[in-house]
Amino acid sequence: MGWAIALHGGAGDIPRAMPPERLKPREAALHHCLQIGVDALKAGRPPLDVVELVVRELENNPHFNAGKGSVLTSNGTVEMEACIMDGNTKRCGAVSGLTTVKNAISLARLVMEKTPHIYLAFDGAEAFAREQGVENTDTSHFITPENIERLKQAKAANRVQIDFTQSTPKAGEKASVTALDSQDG
Amino acid sequence: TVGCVAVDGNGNLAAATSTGGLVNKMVGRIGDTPMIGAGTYANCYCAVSATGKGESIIRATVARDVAALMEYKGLSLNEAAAYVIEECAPKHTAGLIAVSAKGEVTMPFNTVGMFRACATEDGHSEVKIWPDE
Repeated sequence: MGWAIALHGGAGDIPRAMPPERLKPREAALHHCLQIGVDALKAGRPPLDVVELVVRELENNPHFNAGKGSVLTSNGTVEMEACIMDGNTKRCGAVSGLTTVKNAISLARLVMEKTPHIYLAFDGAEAFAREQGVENTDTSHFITPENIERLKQAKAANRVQIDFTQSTPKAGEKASVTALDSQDG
Repeated sequence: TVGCVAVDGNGNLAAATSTGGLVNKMVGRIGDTPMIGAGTYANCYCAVSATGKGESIIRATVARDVAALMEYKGLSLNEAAAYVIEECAPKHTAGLIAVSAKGEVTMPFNTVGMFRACATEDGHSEVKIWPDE
């Protein structure tokens, strides 16, 4: 038995022809975040601290779909979600519908540790964040030019899409019933 | 979506997931990996964080099923995670990362790719995107 760590930055139809200028920063971020986690584990930090630390770092990286770099809703807004869980105690916390909280994962941990509940969403979650003094920022902080363009493309193709999936409809597809816009996913 | 799972040398486990959701999703949509038991779960057997199409992940209770297969059927972490991704989650919809209390790691997915990385105390380390790297 020994320590171990794994992390992800999203799954989907990631094109193998992804240009280096888009690929390299993501690979570098994975290396960087992995090293942060390894160092924390080697330093004896509890796994709960380690996963929060690493996810915060991933949230702060604009190349992944969380925190800064979150994809946009049909209204061009961000609504972020996060969840954290401790294996020993099964304590957990989750948040949804955040628009100003800089690191959703840390608010999820506060839900776990400071409330009798396990899930807060939208206005209630934002109010709890303010009450706890969690760092917040203007919504524009999260929105990147790349994601504005992705939303435009998704709207043009009439699609709802997962991380990194290309928005161009395949030949012969009816745009209105592709991908997630069908009700059964 | 981003996520991290970790276990220390004493078998203590934790999981975390964070996401912006889906491009062009409806305002008010809740349905992605932070749903406890669906996209994120941890107990004394394993810690799991999933990514992909949230609605499919919720329907398949991906994260909890990995733990349940280990607990009730005695599967290894690799077997449980592979079964859930290959047999339970619809094709092209999901991936997950998981660690066990014994320090095992697995990162299966049924999408084209998944940005992922892992490291273990014995010195193994990897950063990958596609399945055949």
